[in-house]
Amino acid sequence: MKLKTIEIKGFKSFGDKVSLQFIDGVTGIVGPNGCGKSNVVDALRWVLGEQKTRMLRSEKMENVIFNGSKKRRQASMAEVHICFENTTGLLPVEYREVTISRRLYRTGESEYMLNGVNCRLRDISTLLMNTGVGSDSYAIMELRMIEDILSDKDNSRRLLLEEAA
Amino acid sequence: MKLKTIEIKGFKSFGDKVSLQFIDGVTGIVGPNGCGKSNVVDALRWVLGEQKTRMLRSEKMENVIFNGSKKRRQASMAEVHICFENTTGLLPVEYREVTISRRLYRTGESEYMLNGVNCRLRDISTLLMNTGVGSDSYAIMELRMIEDILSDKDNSRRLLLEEAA
Amino acid sequence: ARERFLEAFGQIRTYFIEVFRTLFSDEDACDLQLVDPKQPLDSQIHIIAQPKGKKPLSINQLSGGEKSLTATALLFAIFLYKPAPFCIFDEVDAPLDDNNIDKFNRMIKQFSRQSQFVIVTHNKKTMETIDIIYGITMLEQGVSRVIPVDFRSLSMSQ
Amino acid sequence: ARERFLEAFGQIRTYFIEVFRTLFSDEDACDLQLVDPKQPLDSQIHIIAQPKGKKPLSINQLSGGEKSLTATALLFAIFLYKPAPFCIFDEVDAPLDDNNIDKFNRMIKQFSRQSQFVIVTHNKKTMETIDIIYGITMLEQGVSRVIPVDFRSLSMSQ
Ligand SMILES: Nc1ncnc2c1ncn2[C@@H]1O[C@H](COP(=O)(O)OP(=O)(O)OP(=O)(O)O)[C@@H](O)[C@H]1O
Ligand SMILES: Nc1ncnc2c1ncn2[C@@H]1O[C@H](COP(=O)(O)OP(=O)(O)OP(=O)(O)O)[C@@H](O)[C@H]1O
Ligand SMILES: [Mg+2]
Ligand SMILES: [Mg+2]
Repeated sequence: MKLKTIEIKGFKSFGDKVSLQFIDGVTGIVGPNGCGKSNVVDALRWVLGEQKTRMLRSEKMENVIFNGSKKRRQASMAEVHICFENTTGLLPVEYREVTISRRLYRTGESEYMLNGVNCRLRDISTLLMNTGVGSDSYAIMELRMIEDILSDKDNSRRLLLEEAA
Repeated sequence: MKLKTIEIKGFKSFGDKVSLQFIDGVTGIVGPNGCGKSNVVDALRWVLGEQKTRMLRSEKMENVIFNGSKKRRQASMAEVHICFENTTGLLPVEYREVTISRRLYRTGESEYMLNGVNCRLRDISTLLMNTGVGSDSYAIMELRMIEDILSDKDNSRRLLLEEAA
Repeated sequence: ARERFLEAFGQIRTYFIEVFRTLFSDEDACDLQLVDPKQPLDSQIHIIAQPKGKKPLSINQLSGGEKSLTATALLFAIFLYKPAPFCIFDEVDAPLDDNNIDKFNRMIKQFSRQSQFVIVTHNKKTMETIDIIYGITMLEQGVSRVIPVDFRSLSMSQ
Repeated sequence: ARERFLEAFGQIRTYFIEVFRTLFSDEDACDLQLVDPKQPLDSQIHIIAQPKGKKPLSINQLSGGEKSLTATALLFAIFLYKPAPFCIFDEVDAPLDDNNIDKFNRMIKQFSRQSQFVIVTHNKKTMETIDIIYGITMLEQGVSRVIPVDFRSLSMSQ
């Protein structure tokens, strides 16, 4: 299973649509403080089904929608599409490529899609089960997670190991 | 009031005596991870009267005594001496230079000294009152303090302002 | 006591706005407010920070580096209100990008004429601001030693 | 379930020791233990780390960078036990010194043959390990844009 592209629009600071392509090997994301690097990581978590607003650094889910700037109005919807190549047949579907999409409207409505077809969040969770990829993935490492491991907050070390076991 | 020198022995990783001289302007402390830089900052807090073990990154006060290494035995006492130049007459004493010393023995005994004369912790706190220098000083800034300000943990912002007011 | 706190608060707030604008940019908005102005002696303190035209819903929505810089601006404002003879920074430049490190260090350089600064850092750019550098090392395992690394200000005056 | 957990735990512990020794040095001691071996499914997990001949009373006595590197070694051990197709690091190199950044990046380079890595960083040394770099910028205030900064691997194959 290989990460191919991510497309982000209306999510956090992505007022305009942006897309990144991932390669084999090491892809880097750089830029000044506050430009949106961690927001890309948040977008990845979010499209994979993250429901905990704390992991998205937000107080409520609605806050992930682009809330405008001095010169721009806020967006009415946040959407992220992530595309995987099903190289190892790890994903239990016939497709060679799998695109997972998530939308959130300011009205509170949510949409999930698999290859453009509407589905439920649990269809996505089921699809990703046992791939090591999921919203709770130990594959996304940031300083806050390192601190949780060091303080063993809420028995986080054991939860992490259980998830892999 | 000017910081002149600090002398550290038996405190945390300072198995041997070390001393640093401070100059007007900017003094830097550099070195690899784990070499002892933050321990110098801890030594400064400690000699100025810090009693909260959490601020010294230790579970109990005894843990600040050098606990040995593969090739060395532990120390029986930790001691730090800090010397100030009383340039502005801020310190209410006649001396031109003031040295504050603190010792902790593994037996649990504690000693405080002002210019080599035994005194109590409160004599030191009284001396330092209103100088902006003290164990709780907002003049010692580290990432943990920044996090406390951002999370406003235990109303830390207000406490900080009260200390200066 | 209430009067004295309000007067200190007002002055610190003024410094905060000034330092914030130095570290971010002149046209950036920020504020320091009492959550409950009727109870100044107990009220929590609210920080508003809007760097570079952004309109974050709260300070928590800012990035790691932006938050760090904002908190540092507040600490600095308190320091300016009641200057301690020295000020110690332990790796507060870790989350900052090169540009912000420059601004931060220039501000330190400026204030180092009135107060002594002691800076612990891993950053090469920050080291350029330093007048005298002490290297700490563990030649023998587990035992810290001090090596004066650079006496540029002393050597220049010889 | 108990068997499966103990077997996973044993394997992760082995990887942890291996990664720890790669990031610190071959002769360094470390361990991963169940606080209560009789209750493996509920027990807390204890980390022991003794880099460079030190004998810290607990992991909390280590420095900021040493703790970070130890926690990263554990995360990596879990990743090695059950590799996810990709692994994302958001500025985990911030507390590390140059030497540790080198070791960390060399380890990433080695494992990047089997998994994709996405690294967010401010550090110049880390950027040297990266095959393709995306720069994120806010040309218009408050709106993020992506600029591919470096296609060295593509340009080399042309
Ligand atoms: N819903 C939103 N709408 C508009 N802007 C937002 C929204 N949520 C967050 N932001 C903006 O995104 C910026 C933070 O971006 P991010 O955390 O990705 O920065 P970063 O590149 O990781 O920076 P650093 O290097 O400091 O970690 C903040 O300035 C914040 O105001
Ligand atoms: N009581 C003690 N006896 C001996 N060594 C100690 C004691 N307390 C702490 N240490 C050692 O001091 C080291 C930590 O030093 P310190 O926190 O000053 O590092 P640092 O230079 O700030 O590193 P970093 O760059 O990672 O922040 C640890 O390796 C720890 O084992
Ligand atoms: Mg970030
Ligand atoms: Mg440190």
